Amino acid sequence: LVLGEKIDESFLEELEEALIASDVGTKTASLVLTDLKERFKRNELSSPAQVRERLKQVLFEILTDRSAALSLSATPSVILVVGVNGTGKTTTIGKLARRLQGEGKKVMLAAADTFRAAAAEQLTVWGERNGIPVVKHKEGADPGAVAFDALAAAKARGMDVLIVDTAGRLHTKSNLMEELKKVQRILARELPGAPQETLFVLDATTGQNAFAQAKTFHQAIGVTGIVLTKLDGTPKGGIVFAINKELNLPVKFIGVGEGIDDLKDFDPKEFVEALL
Amino acid sequence: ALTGKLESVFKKLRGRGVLKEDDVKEALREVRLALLEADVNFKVVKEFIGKVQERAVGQDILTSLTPGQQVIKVVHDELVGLLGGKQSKLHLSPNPPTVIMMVGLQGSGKTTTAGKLAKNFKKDGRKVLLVPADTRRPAAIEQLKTLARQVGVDAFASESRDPVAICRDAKAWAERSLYDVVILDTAGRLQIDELLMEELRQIKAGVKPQEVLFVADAMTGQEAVNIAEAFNREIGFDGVVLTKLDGDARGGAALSVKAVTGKPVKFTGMGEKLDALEPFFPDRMASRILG
Ligand SMILES: Nc1nc2c(ncn2[C@@H]2O[C@H](COP(=O)(O)OP(=O)(O)OP(=O)(O)O)[C@@H](O)[C@H]2O)c(=O)[nH]1
Ligand SMILES: Nc1nc2c(ncn2[C@@H]2O[C@H](COP(=O)(O)OP(=O)(O)OP(=O)(O)O)[C@@H](O)[C@H]2O)c(=O)[nH]1
Ligand SMILES: [Mg+2]
Ligand SMILES: [Mg+2]
Repeated sequence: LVLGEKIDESFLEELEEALIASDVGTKTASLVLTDLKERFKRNELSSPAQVRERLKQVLFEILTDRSAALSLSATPSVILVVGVNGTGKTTTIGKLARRLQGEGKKVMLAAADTFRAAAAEQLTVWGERNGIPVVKHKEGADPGAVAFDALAAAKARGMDVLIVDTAGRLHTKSNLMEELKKVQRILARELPGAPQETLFVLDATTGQNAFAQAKTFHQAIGVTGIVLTKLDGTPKGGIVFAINKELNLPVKFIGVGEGIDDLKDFDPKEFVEALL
Repeated sequence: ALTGKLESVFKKLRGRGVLKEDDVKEALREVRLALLEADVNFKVVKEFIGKVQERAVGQDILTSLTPGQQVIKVVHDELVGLLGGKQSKLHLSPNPPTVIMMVGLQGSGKTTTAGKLAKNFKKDGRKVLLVPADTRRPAAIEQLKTLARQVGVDAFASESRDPVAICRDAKAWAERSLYDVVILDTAGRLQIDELLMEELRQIKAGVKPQEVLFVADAMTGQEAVNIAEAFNREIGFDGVVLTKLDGDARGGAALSVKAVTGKPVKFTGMGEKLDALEPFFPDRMASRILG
C-alpha cells in the first residue's frame, strides 16, 4: 500500500483495490471504506498514515475476541477435520498430532476418508512420522464404521486425543454432507460431547466461495474453528473477515508449509499487518 | 441476479433510442461488482469494463431487448470472446509418445486429472503410461498407482527419488515400449519456490513435453493472476485445466488466467470420479461467471 501525501479519491480507490486484491470481497471492502470515509468527513483522519492505522484497527476488531484455543478437556477428546477437496486436511492432522504430542498428549488418528485413492496410506505416513497409531479400514469401507472403531480403540487405549480425517467434499453435494453428519452422530453417540472440536480446513488461495463453504459446513455439523492453510504462498486469506464477522467462526491455526512443524497459532495482529 | 440489477438501472431508459454513456457507466458498476464477487482479478475487471464501455456506448437499443439485457449481451459476448478464441484441443504428437506434463499449486487436482486424462486416452484406444513423479507428498506415488489400476493403464515404476530422472527414464521407456501417451504427474508447489520451479524447468527440458497443463482450482481468488503468470513465465504452459467446477464457485479465475497468460482452458474437472473431465465451453463459463 503506497501512501501519497493526501487523502483523495485515487487514494481511497487504491485502498479499496488493495483490500479486494487480498480477497476480502466487495462487501467487507465497502464496510471498511465507509468507516474510513465517515471518519475522514468528521476530520478524525488527516493523513494517509492515520487512515492506514484506522484501517488496521477496523480489520483487527473483526478478528479478535474469538476463542482460538482448542477445548480438549475430555478423555479422549475428539477433533473432527472437514473441508472441501485438497485444502490440506490430512497434512494439517499430521502437524496437529505433532503439536499435541509436544504438549504431552497421547494422540490417535482415524482414517475416515475411505473414498479417495491412497487416502489411508497418506494418513498412515503421518501417523508413522509421529509414532502414533492410525485406525483404518479398506478403501470403500463406511467412514462411520472407521470413526466408531477408532473411538472405541481410543477409549480402550487411554488416548487423550482422537483426530478424525474425513474425505474432501464440495459443500454443494448434499449426500456427502449427510455422510459427514452421520460420522458426527456416530462420534456423539459413542462419546457424549464428541467431537469436542470440528475444524474446517480452508485453503488461503480460495476466493469468495469460501464463505458459502464455511456457512454450509457450519450449518450441517457445527464448526468450532478454522485452519487457514497454504499461507506460505502469496494469497492474503482476506476471506476470513466475512467468515469471522457473519458466521462467528474463529481461525485457530494457520498452515505455513508442508512440513510437520508448519502449523502456527493464528495471530490476528500479524495477519492484519501481512494483509496490507 | 445481474439481469435484475441492470433492469432497475435502466428503468428510466424506456423510450430512449441509444445507450448513453452515463447509463452504461452505472450499469457497468453492477457488472464490476458481479465480476469481483465471481473472483475475477480486479485488474482484469478494470480492463474488461473499459472495453465493454467502449463497445456499449452509442449502440442502438435493439427492439427485441431491454437496455439492461442489451448491456448484458455486450458483456456476455465480450466474456465469451476473451475465454474462447484459440483452439483448445490437446496436441497429439505425430511421433509418439505424446508427453503431457501436469503442473500447479498444492491440492489443485493434478493427480486426479492425470487419471482422468489416462481414462480418456484409453477409451480412444491409446496405450497410456502414467508417471508418478511426486516423490515428496506422502503416498502420492501410491495414489497415482491406484488410479492407474482403476483405469487399467500402466504406471511407471522407478527406484529413483529424483523427479527429473524419473521423467527422463519414463519417456525413454515409453519410446522403447511404444506407448502413445505419457502423462507426468508432478508434485504441487508454490510459484514462489525457486528451487521447485527450477525442478519443473529441468523436468520440462529433459522430456520436451508436447503439452504442459496448468491445473488450477476453480475456487481460486484474486491470486490466480499472479500464480498463473508466474507458472507461465517460469515454466511455460500450453493449456489450463480448471478443476472442481462441480461446486458453486463462479470460476472467475478462468478469466483471470486467460487474460494474463493468453493460454486457453482446455478441460474442466467436474467431479472426483475418473470420468468427470469435460471440454471447456466458453459460453457456459461466461454465464457462470456473470451469475
Ligand atoms: N505450501 C503448503 N502446502 C500445504 C499446506 N497444507 C497442505 N499442503 C499441501 O496441500 C496438498 C493437499 O494436502 P492434503 O493434506 O492431501 O489435503 P486434503 O484436504 O486432505 O485433500 P483431500 O483429502 O484430497 O480432500 C499437499 O500437497 C500438501 O502438502 C500448507 O500449509 N502449505
Ligand atoms: N469435486 C471435485 N474434486 C476434485 C476434482 N479434481 C480433483 N478433485 C479432488 O481434489 C483433491 C485433490 O486432488 P489431487 O489430485 O490429489 O490434487 P493434486 O494437485 O495432485 O495435489 P498435490 O499433489 O498435493 O499438489 C482430491 O480429493 C480429489 O479427489 C474435481 O474436478 N471435482
Ligand atoms: Mg485428505
Ligand atoms: Mg498430486
